Amino acid sequence: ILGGKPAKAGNFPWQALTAIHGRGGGALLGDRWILTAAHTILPKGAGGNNVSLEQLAEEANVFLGHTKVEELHKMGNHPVRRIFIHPDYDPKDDYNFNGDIALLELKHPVTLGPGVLPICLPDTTNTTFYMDGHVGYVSGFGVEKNFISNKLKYVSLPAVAREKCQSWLDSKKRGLPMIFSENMFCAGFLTVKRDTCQGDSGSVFTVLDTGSGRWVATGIVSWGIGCAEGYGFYTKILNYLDWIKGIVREER
Amino acid sequence: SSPVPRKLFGEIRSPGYPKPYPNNNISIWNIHVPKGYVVKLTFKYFDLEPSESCFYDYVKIKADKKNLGRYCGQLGSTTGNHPGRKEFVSKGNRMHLAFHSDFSNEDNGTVIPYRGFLAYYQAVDLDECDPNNAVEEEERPQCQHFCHNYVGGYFCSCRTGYQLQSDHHSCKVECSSELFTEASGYLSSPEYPQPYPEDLRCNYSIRLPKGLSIILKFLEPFEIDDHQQVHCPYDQLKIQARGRQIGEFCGTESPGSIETNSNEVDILFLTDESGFSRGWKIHYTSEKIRCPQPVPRDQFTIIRDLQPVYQFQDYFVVSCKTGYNLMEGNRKLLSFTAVCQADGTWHQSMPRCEIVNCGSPTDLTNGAFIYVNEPANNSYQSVITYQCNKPYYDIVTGTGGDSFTCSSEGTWVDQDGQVRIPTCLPVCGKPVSPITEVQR
Repeated sequence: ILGGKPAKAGNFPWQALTAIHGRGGGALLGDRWILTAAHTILPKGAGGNNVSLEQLAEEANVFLGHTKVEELHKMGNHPVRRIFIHPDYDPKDDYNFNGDIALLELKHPVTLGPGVLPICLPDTTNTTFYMDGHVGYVSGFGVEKNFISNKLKYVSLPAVAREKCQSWLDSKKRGLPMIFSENMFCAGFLTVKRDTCQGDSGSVFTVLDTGSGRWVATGIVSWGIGCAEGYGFYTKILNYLDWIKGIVREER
Repeated sequence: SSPVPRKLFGEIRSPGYPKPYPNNNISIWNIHVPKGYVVKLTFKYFDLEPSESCFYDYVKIKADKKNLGRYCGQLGSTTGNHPGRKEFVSKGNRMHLAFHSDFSNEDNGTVIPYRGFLAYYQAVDLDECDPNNAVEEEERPQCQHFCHNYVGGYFCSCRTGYQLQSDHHSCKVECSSELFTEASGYLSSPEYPQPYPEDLRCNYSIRLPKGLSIILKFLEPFEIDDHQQVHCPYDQLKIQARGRQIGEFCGTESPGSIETNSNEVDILFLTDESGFSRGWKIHYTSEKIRCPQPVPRDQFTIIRDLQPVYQFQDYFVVSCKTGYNLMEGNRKLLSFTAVCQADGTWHQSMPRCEIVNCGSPTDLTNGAFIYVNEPANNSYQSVITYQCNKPYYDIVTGTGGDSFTCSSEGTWVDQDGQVRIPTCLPVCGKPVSPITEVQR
């Protein structure tokens, strides 16, 4: 998290710290599901490393319940029973993060408390959260000023209109043919040094639904070109509600 | 003189009959019928020389050492003694007939041919039981109690409690093993209400099927020799039920009515060598033996259709009020029936009713329950309410709500009667300490 603030205990109780292929983030859904980015499990450009999802589940580490990484580790790992990767995600396509969403089912339900609480999912009809300028908050244990953070940070970022996201992408001269699909949105600033960065992937972009008074996850930290050099791109959770609910309900 | 063969009937004719009888003739017939019969003689035809007092010719009839008459003459004659249709009946089984004719049958020089007689006799059954028929005192049949006549004979019998002796006439008291098996009846001391004999050893046994109880009711008069100071020293009436003596009686005060509660009763009557008491008489009846009235052990027990009296083979059914279980020891019963047995006891003892216990309510994951009413226990009609650990969980209930009551079936049920407990679901998006932006 660049340009953010340290989170206090209980600010983002849904925040998960994952260690699957390096550091990542995730968000607690209900009492036994972790919503995260697919590429934290199956990184792009990993080559011919064909490890099975069962093996990955066996080796995955998920931590919940604290803002300090050391304390998180002390509180113990939450074993993963199964991993669900969205079928649209293609780990071989380096430039297309469409379907960058995954679910981890924990072996044991967690006991909720001040430090561990789930995030809500958005209402299927509510698209206002993605309107240009709608502010959200992203938390994460990712890189800040080139150092990976040992404490949870957060930053507030506005959602950006799709045209602006695309326009900015087109203007980038780096030649990366990144795909901006309809299942994504971008947020952040062009010049203000506030952004998410490596290690924040999988963490959720949340907004406060003033109607219900609940915090709602609208996006998943997915990709960007550098950090704090422009907009960041997030998986649009609204488009994956059916998939999420389908898996959660079936596994119940 | 010719004996008449011992037949049951026959005829006797004068010599030469139907030809005139000879003169100077004496003929004798001794009629002898079998014992048990008497002789009845009638003259079919009688024609003898009439004379005053039958001096000349006559027929003389004797029986039982008595003359039954002297007869002569003709039917319609003014002199003589014609028997006509008279029946001559003996008292014994013999009859003697004698015929006598004199030297002539002339009347004024004319010989009259008197033809004689033809008589019929038959054996008639002697009713030995009629005292008027006794021939002699010593021959009178003397049945001591009852005489029964039949054709050609008789026999004696005795009253109840007496036995015919070897002489077939006398009766002696026999009451050593009198057995009664009917549902009701009468029994009494010998000769009752006449004074009972001495030296009695009477034993009257009443035996009825199991399940029946014998009731003895003494009738009046009741009179057994007794003593002012000593209890029943002379004669005793002992009543035993199932081998156990339930009373020894004497005096003049009737024991009244005795319920023996037994299907087997023995009555012993012992008398000494003297006394002049009238004895006793009992009317016994029987009814199905009774069992004790069932009484509930507690206020929660219900006896269905309680009867005023319970007898052999009757039964009662027990249930409990709603919310209580039938218990026998530590065992729960689904039902209970007790049957009145032949010995007057119930085949099972009364159970008790114990309040239903639902056991500890199911624990609610991420929640808890509290007892709503006092005392806080798991008994019937206890109420609990489930709650979730707020603010992290919210309760999700069925249509029956979050309150559960211990039902009569022993399960915790909600207001809809469902047993499924609520669920605590996570509350999302409600951090305890949400971020608060201060500076603008």
